[in-house]
Amino acid sequence: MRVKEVVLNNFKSFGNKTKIPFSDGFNAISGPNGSGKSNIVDAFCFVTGTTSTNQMRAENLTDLIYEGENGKNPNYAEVTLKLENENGELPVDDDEVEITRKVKETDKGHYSYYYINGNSVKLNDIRELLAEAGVSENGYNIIMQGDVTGLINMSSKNRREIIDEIA
Amino acid sequence: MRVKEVVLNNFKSFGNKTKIPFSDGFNAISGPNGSGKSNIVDAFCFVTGTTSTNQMRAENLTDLIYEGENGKNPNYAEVTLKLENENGELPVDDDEVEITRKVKETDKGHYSYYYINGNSVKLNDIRELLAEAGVSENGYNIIMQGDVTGLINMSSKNRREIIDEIA
Amino acid sequence: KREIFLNTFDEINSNFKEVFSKLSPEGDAELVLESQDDPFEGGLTIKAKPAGKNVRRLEAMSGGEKSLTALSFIFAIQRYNPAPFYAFDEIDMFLDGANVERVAKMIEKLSDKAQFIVVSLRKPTLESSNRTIGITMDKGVSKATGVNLDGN
Amino acid sequence: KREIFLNTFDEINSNFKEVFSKLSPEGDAELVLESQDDPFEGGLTIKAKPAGKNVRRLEAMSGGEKSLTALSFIFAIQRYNPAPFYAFDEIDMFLDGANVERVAKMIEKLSDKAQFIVVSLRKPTLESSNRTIGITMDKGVSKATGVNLDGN
Ligand SMILES: Nc1ncnc2c1ncn2[C@@H]1O[C@H](COP(=O)(O)OP(=O)(O)OP(=O)(O)O)[C@@H](O)[C@H]1O
Ligand SMILES: Nc1ncnc2c1ncn2[C@@H]1O[C@H](COP(=O)(O)OP(=O)(O)OP(=O)(O)O)[C@@H](O)[C@H]1O
Ligand SMILES: [Mg+2]
Ligand SMILES: [Mg+2]
Repeated sequence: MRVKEVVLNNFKSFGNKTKIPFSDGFNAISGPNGSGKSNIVDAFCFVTGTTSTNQMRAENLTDLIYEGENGKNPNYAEVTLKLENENGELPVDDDEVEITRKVKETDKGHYSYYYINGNSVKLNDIRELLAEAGVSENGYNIIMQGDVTGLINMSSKNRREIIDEIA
Repeated sequence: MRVKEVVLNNFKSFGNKTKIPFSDGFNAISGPNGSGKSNIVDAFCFVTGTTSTNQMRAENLTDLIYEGENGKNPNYAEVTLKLENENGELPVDDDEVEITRKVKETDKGHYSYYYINGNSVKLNDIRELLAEAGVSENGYNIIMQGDVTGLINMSSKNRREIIDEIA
Repeated sequence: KREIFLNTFDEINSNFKEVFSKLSPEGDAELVLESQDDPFEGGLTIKAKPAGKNVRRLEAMSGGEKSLTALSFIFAIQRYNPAPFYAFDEIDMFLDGANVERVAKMIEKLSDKAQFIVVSLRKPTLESSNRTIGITMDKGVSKATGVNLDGN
Repeated sequence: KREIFLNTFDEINSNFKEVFSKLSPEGDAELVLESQDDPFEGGLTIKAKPAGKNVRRLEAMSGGEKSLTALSFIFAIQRYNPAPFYAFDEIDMFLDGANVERVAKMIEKLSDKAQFIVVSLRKPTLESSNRTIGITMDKGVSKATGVNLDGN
C-alpha cells in the first residue's frame, strides 16, 4: 500500500484546494521557512486520525481551518488521503481507498465528518482501517519537526512501553 | 572586555589541556557531530558559574571530568577564561583577568575550587565580577543547542520575568 | 506475555545494533532492559558507543549522536513492524554533512519496501530522493510546485 | 517600579520591532503586555506577523519563523543590556538558506560592539565570521585546529 496523493482543502496555510501526488519510494518536500511543509505533515496526522491538536500546533480543531488575509475565511477544512490498495492490505474491495476527514465551524460549535470511499463513517473506523495496514499513532511512522530526539529524552519506562505496544 | 582565550583541561571530551584563542568580533566554531563543539559552550557555562549540571548535559559535576578509553582517568576538570580588561569594565586593576573553575574527585566526594587571577575565591565572587561586566546567567548571552526556540515555548509569565530581571 | 515481549525485544535489539553500525560506522549500540527478570518492572535504556568512544550517559551525547541513535531505534522498530509509508519532518536537522549522507542513503535503500515522504532543507537528502516537491507561499497561501514533472 | 519596568519594556519592544523587520523583511512583530495597567499581573506575549501573513498564534508558526522571532527578542534584549561576549550553539538550525544569511549578516554587524562565539554547521554562518575554529575528535579526545592561522 502507498499514498498516491494527499488533497489539502482549506487546511492550515493551504487556502486553495491543493493536490499533492507522491511517487513510490523516496519523496522529498522542500521550500522556504514558513512555506507550509510541516503543515503537510500535520495534514497526514489529521487525516490518519490524530486526536491531539497540540501535535499539529493548534489549540482547537477550528485553528486548522485556513484563515486568510483578505477576509477569505472558509468555514471548513478537509484533507483527503488517496491510498493505492492493489495488494489488498486494506480490508476493502477497491484498488484505491480514499480517506477524508473534515472539520466544519458553525455558530453552534464545530462538527467533524469522516469518510471512507465516500461513505460516512466514525473516526475509529478510519483508525481501525489504517491499523490493519500497519499505520497507527504509536507506530512512529510520522515524526514531527524537532521530535527526532524525543526518543532519547523520554524516560526509560516510556521507551519500554513502545516495545510493549508493538509486542 | 572580550574573551582572549578559553583553556579546557580534562573538561568533558577535552582530555588534553587545550587552549582555544578567540579574536575580536565574529568567531565561528565548526566540526563533525560529536567532536566537542557544544562541550566548549558547556565550558563557558561552567567557568562563568552555572550551577545547573543538566544544562551542561551532566548529572553530577564529576561527569564533567574527562573519562578516557584507555583508562586515562584524571581526577579533576578545570576551565580557565582569559578576559581582556583594557577598558576597565571588570573592577580589577589588571589589563587581563583570568577566571578558573575546577572540580576534583576524591574518595571523600568532589571538591570545587575557584580562582580569579590566581587568588582562591568563592563561586559567588566570580559571578559578581562577571555581572559587573554584563555577563550573567539570565542575560541570554549563552544559548545552548536546541534552546533558541525556548523563548517561544515558554509561558507568557516567564517571558515577562525576563524583562523584570533586566529592569 | 513476558515471552512475547522478550521475542519482540530481541528482534528489535538485533535490528537496532545493525542499523546503528551502518549509521555510525565503527560505533556500537544496544538496547538494554533495566530489569532482565521482569521486564515490566524496569524501563528500556540505550547504551550507545559512538566510534572510538566509551559508552557514556545518553544525555551526554551530542545533538548529532542523539539523532542517529534515535533514528536507529525508529528504523529498527520499522523493520520489525513495517508501515506502508513514513512521513518525516526534518529528521536531518542536527546532522553534519557526512551523517546526512548516511541517513539519506539508508532511506533510499529502505524505500524499496516502503514509501517515504521526507521534509528537508538539506541538499544530500533532497538529492537522494527519487522526487522532490517544492512548497512555496504566496500572500499567505501555500502551494505545491514540481508536482507535474516526472510525467505525473 | 512599574515605571522602571515600562521604560525598559518600551525600549526593548522598539528594538524588537526593528530587529525583526531586518530578519523578516516585510514582516512585523511586537511585544505585548497581557495586562497593560498592572504588567506584573499578566505575562508578555509576542505578536508576530511574518511577511504577507496574518498574525497567528505563536505555536502555529513554523520552526524557522519561531527561530527568527526568538532571535529578534534575544538581540533586542542584548541591544538594551549589552554583554561583552555571546556564545551561541547552532542558533541557525531551523533556518533556510536565505534566513541563515540574514542572521549571519546581523551578527557580523553587531560584532562591531560585542564579541560573538558561534557554533555552526552552516556555510553562510561560517563564511560571515572573521575567524573559524575547527574541532575534531581523535580516539575520544577533542582538539582544536586552525587556531594558529591569522597570525595568532
Ligand atoms: N489556519 C491557518 N491559516 C493560515 N495560515 C496558517 C494557519 N495555520 C498555520 N498557518 C501558517 O502556516 C505557516 C507555517 O507553516 P509550516 O509550519 O508548514 O512551515 P514550514 O514550511 O514547515 O517552515 P519551516 O521550514 O520554518 O519549518 C505559518 O506561517 C502559519 O502562519
Ligand atoms: N566526561 C567526558 N569524558 C569524555 N568524553 C565526554 C565526556 N562528556 C561528554 N563526552 C563526549 O563528548 C561528545 C559530545 O560532544 P559535543 O556535544 O560537544 O559534540 P558536538 O561537536 O556539539 O556535536 P554535534 O554537532 O552533534 O552537536 C560525546 O561523544 C560524549 O561522549
Ligand atoms: Mg517546518
Ligand atoms: Mg552540539
